Amino acid sequence: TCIQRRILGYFSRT
Amino acid sequence: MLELRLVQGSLLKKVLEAIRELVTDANFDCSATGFSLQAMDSSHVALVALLLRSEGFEHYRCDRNLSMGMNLNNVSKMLRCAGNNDIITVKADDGSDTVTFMFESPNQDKIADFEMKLMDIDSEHLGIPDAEYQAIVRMPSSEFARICKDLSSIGDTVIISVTKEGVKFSTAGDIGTANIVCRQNKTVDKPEEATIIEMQEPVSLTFALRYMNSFTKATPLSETVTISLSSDLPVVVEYKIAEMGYIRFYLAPKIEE
Repeated sequence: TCIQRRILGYFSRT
Repeated sequence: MLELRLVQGSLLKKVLEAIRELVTDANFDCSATGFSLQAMDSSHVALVALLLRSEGFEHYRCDRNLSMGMNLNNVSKMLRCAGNNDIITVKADDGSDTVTFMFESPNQDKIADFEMKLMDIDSEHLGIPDAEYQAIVRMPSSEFARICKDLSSIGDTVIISVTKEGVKFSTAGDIGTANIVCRQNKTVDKPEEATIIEMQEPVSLTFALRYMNSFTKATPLSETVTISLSSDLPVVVEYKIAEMGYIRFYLAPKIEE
């Protein structure tokens, strides 16, 4: 099974 | 005061059609650089970044940085009232809670203005670092759209694998499996029909097809699409907007648990 990653796991808030 | 005049108004119509399925509300940011937008979908799985550079407008006046919150479905409703050959001007006064879209027919015999209410949107702005990608694929945008549409009738996810053989799009579902391989092909009549693969090392990643299909709503903006892949980064699906900028979609991969 695959889990969907989130964008916030890669890019940080500015 | 803000005043942006775009002779090729159809571009703005296409931009809205490209992003309104993915994002409901967004802040349009205006600065000396240009007209831009960055927004995530409601699940925070995908991100869209739009830039229309100021030089691409026939007239661009932006006295100070301005962020305008808009419901994209409402913007789309307004822009659909503009003819495909109309010149579109976007106007806003400092501190105003409205934006005006002015549509002029090419021979100036019809001028319409539509005023839309702005909204306050709490949005997070993310820093997107420049990155080196393991593989970059450039291909006709219509071909990419066709592949995403075809695969989504078989499965829910697509595995994109780049090797020196080419780029492979694979899916699997209840009824069976599908694999589509596109080989590098530079010997075509027109450069926009080429498939070009720049690979530093092989890469294979899994993505939700629902988002990929949503990104392909940008197909009318560009004849080609660029897909940049790295195993530790979201994929970037980029549509260049001729002489003005780009629309980039970032999608986080699915990973094995």
